[in-house]
Amino acid sequence: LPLRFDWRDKHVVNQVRNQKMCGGCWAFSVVTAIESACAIQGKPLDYLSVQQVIDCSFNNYGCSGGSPLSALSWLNKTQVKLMEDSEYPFKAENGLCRYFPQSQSGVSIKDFSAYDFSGQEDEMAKALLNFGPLVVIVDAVSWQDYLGGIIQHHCSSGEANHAVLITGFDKTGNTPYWMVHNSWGNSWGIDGYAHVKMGGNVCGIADSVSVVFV
Amino acid sequence: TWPWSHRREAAALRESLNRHRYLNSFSHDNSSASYGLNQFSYLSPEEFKALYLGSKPAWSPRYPAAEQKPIPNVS
Repeated sequence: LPLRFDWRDKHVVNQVRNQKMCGGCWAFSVVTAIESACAIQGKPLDYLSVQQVIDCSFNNYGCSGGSPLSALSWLNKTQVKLMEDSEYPFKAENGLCRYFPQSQSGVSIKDFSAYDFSGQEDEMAKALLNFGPLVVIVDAVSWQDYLGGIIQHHCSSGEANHAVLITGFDKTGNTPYWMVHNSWGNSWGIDGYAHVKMGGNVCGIADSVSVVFV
Repeated sequence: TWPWSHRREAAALRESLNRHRYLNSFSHDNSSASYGLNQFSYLSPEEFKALYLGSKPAWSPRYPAAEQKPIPNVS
């Protein structure tokens, strides 16, 4: 493993978005991972429609909450093509699912996988390097007050309530950390990112880790 | 004579300030996280959870780490 790695350095991660007053973090994390997976394959780094996932993923609850695993499962089973964000823009509230003709261009996923990496965060770092940014769920109650620095306390494993994306890690300092892409706008945390200590499954970051293939 | 919503926000802000003192008391070095006023400070923890924490817990199988086999003694 390198001491430091960040997919942002490869220009394959979109800017942090703002979910506003919509509990759609599960959709933001999945869609941002798909955007990066496409870019890693050499396609343009486009913004895809989070609203489409919020409106159409019937096994979730839109802005009232959901699970990235259910969203990935739905995308995989239905082979729905995700539209560009400009075609189906985010409006921070639930809406009626819009359908598009098969001829319309869009992105569908090929597969996904999800594992519990607790106690194996070095293996998790290898997965990040090999496959791309990782969708994870965390206990983010204490993130309400976060300003910066490395999160090491005040959260638990096994009590996930928020979905985010890991884009990299840094083991060059005394406290190795994950770089966590959030969806609360770039004025929150470190330009929209949080740093979470690696090792120890802090905030349950390794409890359910998903990778998407396009 | 503030409207109720302002009084509620002021109460949430006071609660946030108390919370920040507690959360920052665990910082032992300058790389540790710091906590303070941000765009969510006017929300109570319950409001914050209801509005921004929209993911449900999920179960995933354990990652099958590569099995390590002992190397037999060879001359």
